[in-house]
Amino acid sequence: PVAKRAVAEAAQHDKVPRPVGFVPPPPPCPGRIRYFEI
Amino acid sequence: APAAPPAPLGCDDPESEAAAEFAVNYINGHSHHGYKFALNRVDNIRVVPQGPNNDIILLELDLLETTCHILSPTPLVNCTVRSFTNHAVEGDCDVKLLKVDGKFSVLGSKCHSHADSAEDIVRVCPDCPLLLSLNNTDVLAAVTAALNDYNSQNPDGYLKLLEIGRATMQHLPSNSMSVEFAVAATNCTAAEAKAQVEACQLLPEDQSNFGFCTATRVIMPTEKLQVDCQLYGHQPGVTYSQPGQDTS
Repeated sequence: PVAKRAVAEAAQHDKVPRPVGFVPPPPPCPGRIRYFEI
Repeated sequence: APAAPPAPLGCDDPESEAAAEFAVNYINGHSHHGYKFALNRVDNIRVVPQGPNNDIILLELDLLETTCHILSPTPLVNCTVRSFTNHAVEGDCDVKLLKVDGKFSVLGSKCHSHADSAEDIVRVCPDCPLLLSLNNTDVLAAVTAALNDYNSQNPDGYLKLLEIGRATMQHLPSNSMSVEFAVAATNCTAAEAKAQVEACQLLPEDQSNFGFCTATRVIMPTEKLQVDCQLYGHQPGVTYSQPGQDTS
């Protein structure tokens, strides 16, 4: 149980808090679809 | 320390869009058959620096067929992309551009087009028209009948077939075939063509001497043919239906 708790805590520390309203940037490619996809 | 290399271009970056627009204009400007294509998506872009202000740009483009024939003077921006329900055609292009001091030139391009899957269209829209093969004998017969009808109703000139652009069949609300074809004006009247069609020569290769026709042949429940041709050098064309039928 001790080891398990340590892993869980470490995992929590790895998470970087995102500011409210954060939108991840779109992947650089492929680009947006202008009409529709076939 | 050397400066960090610039971040790779994204497919939607303004510079990518400018390169793609240049490439699409080049592709349409160098095509002599079919329809104009519009940009649907930049699939990929890669920049290979050659020196200061000198790059090679490799583009992968996804295009869609418009309703404007390649000979039409309508600017691409005013052309309508053919809808999914009208059996869309996609073009995939690889283009190699050179950009020197902000100016593009094309080093090479390779495109191929393919129609959307008929099964996909039927799944979404069972009654939508589907593309037919251009060398289908019924298609050839419909185009010939349509052009003959148009020529017989316009005796001052005589149009020759340049190419068939597309043909579709729709079963509802009626059993009908629609065809689209490009035409060219000749130096003959209809009477001269009737006497000796081989003597009719195409007028000089000026855009105003080309035109585009659409025709619908209803097969069931009753036979009916409607033809509409527009010569690019003239005002919007006359629509003609067989005698006794509606004319618009």
